Amino acid sequence: MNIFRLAGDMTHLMSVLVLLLKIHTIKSCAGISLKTQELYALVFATRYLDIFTDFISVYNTIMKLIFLGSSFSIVWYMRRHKLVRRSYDKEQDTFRHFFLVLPCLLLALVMNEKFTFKEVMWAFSLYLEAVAILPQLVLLQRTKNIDNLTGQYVFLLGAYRAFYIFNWIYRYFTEPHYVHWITWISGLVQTLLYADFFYYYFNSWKNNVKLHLPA
Amino acid sequence: PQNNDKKDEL
Repeated sequence: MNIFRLAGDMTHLMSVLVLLLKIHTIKSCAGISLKTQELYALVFATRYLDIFTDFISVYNTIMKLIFLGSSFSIVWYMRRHKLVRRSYDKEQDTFRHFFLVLPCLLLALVMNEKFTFKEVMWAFSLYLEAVAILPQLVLLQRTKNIDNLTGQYVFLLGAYRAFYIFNWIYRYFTEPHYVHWITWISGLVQTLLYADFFYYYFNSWKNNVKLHLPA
Repeated sequence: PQNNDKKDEL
């Protein structure tokens, strides 16, 4: 465990918890894409298939449980909670899961480290995580005005991505045989998707104005 | 060599 990895995990954890706390306290999910949240729940469910079979560390197991629990809780709130569900921008959040899930699944069947169910699902989860933010970014573009918490949520997710890249670079130079093309390329794609959002986020922060995205 | 350490990341 290096400092970049820890910082990445912590910002990732904060992003999910900030969102869950927001939904729980203000009983609103305005501006949040249910499609993205469902995709993240699917990402965690398919990546952590090893949770009960391979023990890595207490830290690892606890983090996995928190990510699974919080992502499914968010989906539950947005779909089932009678107040929260009313604030959901259903008409604006029109991105189809199918268009992201199917290509990722096909890619995982072709590009994987081993052709076993667990390995294919693991590769699928990485490909899907890379693009799962797209429905959220589309929703941000459409609704234009972004409240602070939604902005912070995407900002924390972006920070998590950046720290993970530093973590890979660090591990590449410090650990022998640490080469993971699937993780790196999908991680890089994912980070690039945030670059555009970050550009506007920093501009609005620098000029001290409310974040607005161009059409 | 085969890596077994990849799944220590979240």
